[in-house]
Amino acid sequence: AQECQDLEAERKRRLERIKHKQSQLQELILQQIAFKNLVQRNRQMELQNNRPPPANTVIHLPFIIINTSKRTVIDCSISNDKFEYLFNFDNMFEIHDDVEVLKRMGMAFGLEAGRCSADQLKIAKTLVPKVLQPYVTKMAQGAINQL
Amino acid sequence: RFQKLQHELSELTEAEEKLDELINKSSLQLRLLTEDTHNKKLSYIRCQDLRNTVDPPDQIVMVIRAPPETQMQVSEPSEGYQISLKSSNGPIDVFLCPED
Amino acid sequence: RSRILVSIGESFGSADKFQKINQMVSSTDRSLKRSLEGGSTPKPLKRL
Repeated sequence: AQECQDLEAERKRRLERIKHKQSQLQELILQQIAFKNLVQRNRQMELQNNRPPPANTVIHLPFIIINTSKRTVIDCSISNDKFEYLFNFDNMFEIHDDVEVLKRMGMAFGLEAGRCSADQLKIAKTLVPKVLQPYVTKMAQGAINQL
Repeated sequence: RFQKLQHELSELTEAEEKLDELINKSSLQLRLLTEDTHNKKLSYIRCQDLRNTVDPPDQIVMVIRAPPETQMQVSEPSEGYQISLKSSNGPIDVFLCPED
Repeated sequence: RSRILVSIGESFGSADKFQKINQMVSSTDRSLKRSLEGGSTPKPLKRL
């Protein structure tokens, strides 16, 4: 009975680890799809316009954003060499990274929310290696939320 | 019951090893993707893209582009919030995303 | 006073890196507002 209990405990630990690793793999798949989709979109746009967009209208990856209300007062001090910044906010704010922005732009076809149309799923699967395609199908069916 | 548990554990071991292999491969693929010179030129978003993701749209959106290993510290003094950025690999770029 | 330290500057890091910061900011913001309004502390019940 004692040995069975030990095995039960080990089984529980392993299941937890597997769950964590599945969500880690799903995030990597989302990031790969979003990145490739973004690069493809920009390539098509540049071919269409016959030129890249003006440099001061684009933001290259990697970046992070901080968004806050227009009423927020932000006090900012910067070192001369721009190696150090100090911001004081008098109101709440949110910080997001570039992956989150790409997801919100729809670059991951809504897979992060388990909302992906059949056509989009077809395109998404072409953006990952064959071995990962079953995971993309499961994510399209909402596997992320189950996790 | 003991044998059943032993069998289940060996299946879980296999599943975990397969996941480890896929995670390592996917991390490597992603790194190669983002470091590819062509992809680097094309991996950007437009200010309009960013504006469209902010809800409500009329917010201040600050963009931070920092060199690798830049340290960001968010602390909560008694009033308001403080964010400090410290880079050791080059200057940090901070700019506001225009509204229009 | 809590403080959170993260490393930035790399693409495609862990997804929930800023989740803790955003939770800290939004949760404490409410208590900040309450303390500013002063209406938060429950008034002692009047003796009947």
